[in-house]
Amino acid sequence: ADPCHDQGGAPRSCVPGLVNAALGREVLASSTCGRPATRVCDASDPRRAHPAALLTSAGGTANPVCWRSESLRKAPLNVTLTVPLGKAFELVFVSLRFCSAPPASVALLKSQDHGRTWAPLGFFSSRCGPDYGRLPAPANGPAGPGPEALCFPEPQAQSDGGGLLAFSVQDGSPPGLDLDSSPVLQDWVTATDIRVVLTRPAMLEDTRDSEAMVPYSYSATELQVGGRCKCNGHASRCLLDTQGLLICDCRHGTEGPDCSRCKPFYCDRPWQRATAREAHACFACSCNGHARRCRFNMELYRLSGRRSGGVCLNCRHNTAGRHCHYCREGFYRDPGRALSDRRACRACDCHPVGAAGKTCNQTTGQCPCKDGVTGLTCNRCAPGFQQSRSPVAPCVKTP
Amino acid sequence: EVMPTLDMALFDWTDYEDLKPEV
Repeated sequence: ADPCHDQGGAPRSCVPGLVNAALGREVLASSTCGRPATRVCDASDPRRAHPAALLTSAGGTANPVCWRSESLRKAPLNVTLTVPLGKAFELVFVSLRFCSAPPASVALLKSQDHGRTWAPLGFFSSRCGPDYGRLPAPANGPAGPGPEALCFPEPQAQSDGGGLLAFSVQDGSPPGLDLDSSPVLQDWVTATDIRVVLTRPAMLEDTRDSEAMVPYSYSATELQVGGRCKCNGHASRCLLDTQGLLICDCRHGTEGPDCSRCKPFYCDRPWQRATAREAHACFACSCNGHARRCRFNMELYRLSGRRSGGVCLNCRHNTAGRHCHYCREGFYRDPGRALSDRRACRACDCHPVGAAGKTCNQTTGQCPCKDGVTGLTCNRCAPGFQQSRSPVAPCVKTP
Repeated sequence: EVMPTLDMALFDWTDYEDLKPEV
């Protein structure tokens, strides 16, 4: 079964499965304990190290299992965890499990340009105003028409002393938006990198005097980024390319890491994201096998009723036209061969003396003959005429 | 009636040297 085509072979929208996009990815932590070694943390000893890799490893037999920051004694107390996902994903949720008391303030950010710029997805705090300059999230979600980074309550401590940060992209999105039809929602869920900023430790919430602060370290595990590899509805899976980079296994005549453009010869229609209703596949230009390149022309596309806008480039085999569908000047269509035949166009071969020019009728192959001359190539005198010695008037009336 | 093809050797190019096709 091909998820990207129906049983009849027609293209249909397809998407990769939901995965933990952070799994196995390298996490960049702004602070990790163990350098220099302390009583409880030694980066050089695997039995006592708490590296950031533990945040996105599959778990299993690793011991210890939690990443841990350095001991934070005074401001700034924020620690940043950054996970490059390798390519664009469409997020569904982000979660992080804390191994000790969860922070009182956490900011969740995303990048769509591999870490060059960042935008907030949400905030989690007991003090939204002082920490982030925001009002607490309304119960019904964003007030505006589009998605918005809201400030939610801080992660709650659980009975085991830890806690869970859980964020769903729906939390910041107004109800009723449909991913297929809403470019703002598509933008909202798209991310190439995720950043968690642990802004303020819980136990220091009420401490005003920095001298009185108890040393604190953040500790967490299981950083999960639930999402789908972003392929714009044109691939059902993502693969590693020859350079080890994650890319979509593009179908429907598309290409690029996210299937976000048409392949070079597939430009008969403009690229579009696939929807549940319409696959919006890129179609190959119709060049009858005589061209390898084409370009898209929006005006022709509109004039055709939005059906075809491809223009063939560099028609070969002596063909010409938008679809290489007729013969170029000096050639005519051989009716005995298919239009796609390499020899579909034959040279006019007009006689150098009998013909009045070198260009024949492109359909019939008839050359323009001088007076008294006949034949497809004007190579014979007509009945009632005979050859003369003059190349200007090669046939004269028989006396 | 099928007429013979034009015989290039019969043409006199004396006054039309510039029109003479390359063979």
